[in-house]
Amino acid sequence: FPAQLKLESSSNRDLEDLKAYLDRFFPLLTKTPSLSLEDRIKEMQRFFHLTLTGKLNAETKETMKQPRCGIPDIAN
Amino acid sequence: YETFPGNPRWRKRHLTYRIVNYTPDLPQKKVDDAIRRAFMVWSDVTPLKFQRVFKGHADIMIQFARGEHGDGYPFDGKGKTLAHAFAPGEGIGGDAHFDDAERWSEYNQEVNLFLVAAHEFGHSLGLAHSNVQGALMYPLYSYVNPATFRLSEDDKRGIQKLYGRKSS
Repeated sequence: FPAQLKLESSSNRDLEDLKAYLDRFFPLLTKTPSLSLEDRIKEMQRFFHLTLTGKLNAETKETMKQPRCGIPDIAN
Repeated sequence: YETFPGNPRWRKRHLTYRIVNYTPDLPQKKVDDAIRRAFMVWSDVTPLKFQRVFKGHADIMIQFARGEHGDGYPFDGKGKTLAHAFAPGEGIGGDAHFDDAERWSEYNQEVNLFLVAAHEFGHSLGLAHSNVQGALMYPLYSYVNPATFRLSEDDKRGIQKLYGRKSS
């Protein structure tokens, strides 16, 4: 039971980190309708030439950890 | 490559820069030299010229800062975001800020100041991020030896689209 709880809390944190990353570097542009989280993940995976899964997989998580510039990746 | 919406660029070819403060990680002369060489990356392939000034306002104000530093885009501690810069324009336009929670270096330890500065000055001149791996304007940091650093064709096309080629 605690393992499950731990698992959930870490995946919640991953999800929060992911949304913060997407909001910061792949912000929803005012003109585009609200994209699904899966589409937003694909947008990031496409930019970084990752496998397009629409899911927070290991290589996407690894990319998010890379030191980087603070400017968004889609120019807006 | 990408430029910012509306293609903001400097309307003059002679730009000034000022190093407002220094990181304690490197001798000031090393910072001066890394910044000078980072501007040369762009002046080598365009008609742009960069002149350092030591007081008052410059087109490109360069500062080292931690956390919230007055522009509404706080840094996030060691790792993750290393620096940011603003597209050409009045006031904060063109300015470049470096996160002093990072450990800045002139070699391959920690974060190489020359490489990050050359990237940020690309933003200061009007380039956004490129999705070409290996391009200087690619958003993720990766070390290459500054002594053998060469601007990628993608970066060159982008900056020359904004300012033209260097006249022979």
